[in-house]
Amino acid sequence: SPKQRGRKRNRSCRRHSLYVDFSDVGWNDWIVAPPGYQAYYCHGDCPFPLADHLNSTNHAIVQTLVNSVNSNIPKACCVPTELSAISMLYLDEHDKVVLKNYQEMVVEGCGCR
Amino acid sequence: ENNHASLIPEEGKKKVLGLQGRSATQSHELLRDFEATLLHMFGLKRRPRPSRSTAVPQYLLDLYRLQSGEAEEAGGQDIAFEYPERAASRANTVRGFHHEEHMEMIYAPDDGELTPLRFLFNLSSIPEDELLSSAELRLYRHQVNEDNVTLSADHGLHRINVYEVLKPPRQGQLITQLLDTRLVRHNASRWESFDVSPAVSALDSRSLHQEPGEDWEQLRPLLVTFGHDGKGHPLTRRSKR
Repeated sequence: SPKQRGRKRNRSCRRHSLYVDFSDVGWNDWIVAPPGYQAYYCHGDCPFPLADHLNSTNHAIVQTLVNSVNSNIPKACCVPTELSAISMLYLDEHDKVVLKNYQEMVVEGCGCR
Repeated sequence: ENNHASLIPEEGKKKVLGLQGRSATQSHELLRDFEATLLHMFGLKRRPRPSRSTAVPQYLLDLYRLQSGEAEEAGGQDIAFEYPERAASRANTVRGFHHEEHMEMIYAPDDGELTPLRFLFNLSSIPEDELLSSAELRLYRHQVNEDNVTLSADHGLHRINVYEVLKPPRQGQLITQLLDTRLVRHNASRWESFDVSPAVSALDSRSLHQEPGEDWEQLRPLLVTFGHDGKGHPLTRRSKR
């Protein structure tokens, strides 16, 4: 039924929202900006067979094939496949103000690897 | 260090403890290690503990807003300078330094010229692996009131020369190299930016401000360095998605 299929789709590997609020973690005294940011994270199943849009590697496909025969083999995992940077303005250990670009802070895409 | 706040405030900690069923000390250590790893990833040796009096220069806040696209989103009209694309295209780190106030000095040269001012900036906090590609010195110049200007022969123009002190000054002897020079108008209060990339020089502007009122923290000379530590992309401007 459509409801069932809907729920199944939700479970497969995809990007989920995750807002990191620096005041939540008590870092807002030294991070001047941003106050927080949308980091996202990846979660979900990597079903067999792996669909193209799950951006799977050959390794993941072989692993999933072997997994379908021998359940001891770990399944393909849902991980970030593309990440982007954010810049942060903060006060360092010496009370100096620093503006720095940090890599791989935001998940842009998820896939099965 | 043992009294520092952990990554998660108290109530969060209780929830985590409950979830993981670990002993309190084990979880506390786990969180502290986690925080240390993250701080290390940010290139920080320990968790910063800024003093309340630390002022964040408006210029660096505006640089962040321009670079992250926030200013563009908010219309960006209130920012009075151009984003330094060229300097930022070779840097992933921009640092701001105020001069060492206790080292300020007015240096009276013996040839009776105008009194040079000396600033000293302490850049020792820049990590070794960060190569500086450029630096600018920003000086705030108050407007000179009109009657003085009418008296002087320079028709409302001032020249500002920025020198690097090559050797620590000894009595009557000062070895300098000229870094940047500019003719400026008396009648406007504004920030002047000088390219001091070849080196850094220190000027004392306290004599410009007879009374260092509240806005001194926002108007004092600011040295801004642009560097790259080899990790990741430069701070080119990002358009908001």
